[in-house]
Amino acid sequence: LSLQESLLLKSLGLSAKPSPKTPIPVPPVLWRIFQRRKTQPSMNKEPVDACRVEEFDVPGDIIRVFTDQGHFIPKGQPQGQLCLRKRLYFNLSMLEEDENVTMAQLEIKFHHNSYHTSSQGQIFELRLSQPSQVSLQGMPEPRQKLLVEQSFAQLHKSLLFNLSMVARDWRMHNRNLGLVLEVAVSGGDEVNELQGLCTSIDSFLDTSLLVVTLSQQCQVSRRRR
Amino acid sequence: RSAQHPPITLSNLCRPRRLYISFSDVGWENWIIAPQGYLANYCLGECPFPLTAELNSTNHAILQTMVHSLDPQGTPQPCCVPVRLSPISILYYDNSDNVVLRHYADMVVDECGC
Repeated sequence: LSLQESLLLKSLGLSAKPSPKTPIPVPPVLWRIFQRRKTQPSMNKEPVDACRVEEFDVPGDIIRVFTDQGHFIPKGQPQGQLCLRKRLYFNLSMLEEDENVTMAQLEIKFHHNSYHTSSQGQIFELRLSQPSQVSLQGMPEPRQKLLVEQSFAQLHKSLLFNLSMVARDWRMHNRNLGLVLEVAVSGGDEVNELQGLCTSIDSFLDTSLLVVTLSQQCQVSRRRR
Repeated sequence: RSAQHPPITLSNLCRPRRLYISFSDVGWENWIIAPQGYLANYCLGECPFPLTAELNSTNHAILQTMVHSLDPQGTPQPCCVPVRLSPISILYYDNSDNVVLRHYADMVVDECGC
């Protein structure tokens, strides 16, 4: 039976039967898409394109949400009002060889979901970089390619970034050194207040990467059509 | 002369039959999050002579029926198979505990034909 089962799983695009160890809650975005698709056939008689993700308007039949496996980096020497430095790492090795990444979207979520009462005039500055080589402890920080630099006024909800090119690059070169996220704070007069804002930010930071891929099954059927 | 056949009734004509697949029945409930099961259906029934429009017959099936009438031992009747299927989405955990939403084509039998 197990041989038969693994052959059937392979036909469904799975290399082995998954056995979740620490299952995480279903990300709301996936749950929303699932629910919408479930109700779609009864409302809409048009044939559904199984190889397109309408929500993001990209080709694809598989959507994954990767949790961040990175860790905080010690800030080292004081650098202005740098609040946090964190390595972001998403293990994309679960993608099958024949899957093509059509979209990758990074979500940086702040669980502090209301406006900070004392954030008047202060601005957070976010920088997202891609390291070009592995950093060794005690050695100078290696060169990094700056991907995004953005200011945001308040810790509110979430920020989304398109990382499709980066994810394709990780896959193409089979080399994923992750990303480096830095958040700094500026503005305002009270140094203590700025430090107060800074110390709290890492406690409610949550990052995930949503990846849409097009499997071999879809690529074949699209070519046939 | 056509061969002798058992009488065909409406109930044994080729058409979709109800089949609910429960993922817990196949032991997949611990990694498939949703749905817990779905109405997959299957095709069953005969494709007798004469093939009517309701039986969704292919031209090949019409000719196979003719040959079957002449040589019932050597050529079987056409098969009853799915002719229209629809997809479903499945939400599951992969081996790294990531949540995956995958669209699978051809999972539900909507129509059968000969």
